[in-house]
Amino acid sequence: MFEARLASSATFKKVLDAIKDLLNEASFDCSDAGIQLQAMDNSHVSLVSLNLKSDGFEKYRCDRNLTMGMNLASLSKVFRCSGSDDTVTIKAQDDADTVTFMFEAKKQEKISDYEMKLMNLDQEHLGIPETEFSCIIKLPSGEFARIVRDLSQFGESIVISCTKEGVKFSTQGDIGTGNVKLAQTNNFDKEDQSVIIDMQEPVSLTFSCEYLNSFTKATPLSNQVTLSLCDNVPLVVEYQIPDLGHLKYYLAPKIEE
Amino acid sequence: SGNQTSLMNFFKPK
Repeated sequence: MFEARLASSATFKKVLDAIKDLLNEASFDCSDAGIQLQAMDNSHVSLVSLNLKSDGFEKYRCDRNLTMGMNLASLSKVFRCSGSDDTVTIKAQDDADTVTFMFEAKKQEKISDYEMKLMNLDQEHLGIPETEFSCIIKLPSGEFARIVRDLSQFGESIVISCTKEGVKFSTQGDIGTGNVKLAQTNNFDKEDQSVIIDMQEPVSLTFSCEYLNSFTKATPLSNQVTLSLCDNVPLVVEYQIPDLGHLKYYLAPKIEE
Repeated sequence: SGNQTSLMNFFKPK
């Protein structure tokens, strides 16, 4: 039997909004440790890695490891039926081919449940090598979303260049070029409003705007985002989900033609 | 502006 009760169904809804652009369906792997998901987009350019820790749930019970394949458009329909302050309880029997979502309003004045069919997905997991990143940049997630949105108007790719002075995002296209430079901030009082750069070696890599824009759908989950860069290695864009876990995106770089 | 690489060049199936 699997049962997980999350205080805020809105948090799960945000997670769903952050992955459904990239994935049509995905397997949620449930174990004692929590709920995990790892899946590549259809083009095998990006990978989504979600980890929701069991102790982030109000109630969590997983008697046997369970993989639940779900269509994310269907799952979105289910979560569209939840109120913003509802709790959600996810339930499945050990060998079930369905999963149940129960939404409860704060004062129990409304309780609804939706049963959804599960899918058998043949998803392979990828081994992600440990990497010593050359540059790790922390910045406000809203600022990152803004930069990606602004630069995407001009070109299809963004070059992220990092030195110890700061980080530069650049693009070029038919109408011209655009550059945004962020300096490291000195005010560490408010960490989630700061730009913090941990640089071992300067690095400059090119990435697709389209994918970066999809990743920024996770902005409502966290005030801060972490970008980890290293030559010839996929970019990691990481959003911490407060008290619950994290959502990481990996993106293969573009290389010179 | 550059050729897109595949993630499969970097990560191998487990």
